[in-house]
Amino acid sequence: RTQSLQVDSVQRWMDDLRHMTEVE
Amino acid sequence: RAAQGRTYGNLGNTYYLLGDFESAIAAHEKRLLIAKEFGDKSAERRAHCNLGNAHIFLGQFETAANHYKRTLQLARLLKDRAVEAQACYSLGNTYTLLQDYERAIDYHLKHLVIAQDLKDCVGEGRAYWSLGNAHTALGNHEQAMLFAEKHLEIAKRTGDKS
Repeated sequence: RTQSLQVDSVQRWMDDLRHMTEVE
Repeated sequence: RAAQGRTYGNLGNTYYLLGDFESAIAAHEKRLLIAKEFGDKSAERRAHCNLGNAHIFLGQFETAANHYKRTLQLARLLKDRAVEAQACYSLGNTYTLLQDYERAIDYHLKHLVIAQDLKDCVGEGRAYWSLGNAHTALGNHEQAMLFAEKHLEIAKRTGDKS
């Protein structure tokens, strides 16, 4: 249960991160 | 040489979006080298951020953390609070992945303070959410509940139904 609670906020961050780049 | 640096950066970003994280890292490492040659701190910060992100998706969390720490140092040097907040948030999440919840809390708190200063409600909500989870992981259920309640309050205020 703790594992699944951790995952949701980190998962949201990773979902956003997947499409984020620092552009030139 | 400057154009070469920018091109490596663009190439790295393209590989990253394609999901080829190893090629992205190779390109961003070259971009980083050129940024350092020019003393371009802003470009160096961007390269470290992009490198950190790519390492996350390769599961190389310690390496990602090291890049994000450098990003944080450079953000402070450049006095860019928004970017400093982003670096703290990334470090908080990376340390959560590393299951170092105390460090995660430390960075999420730093992110929270900046989000509040910048009046970034979305960022503030993310910080509360992350802090609630990290405290739950440590068994600090009362603290976790406080942050979860703050998260709920701000989610209602911003109208974020999800």
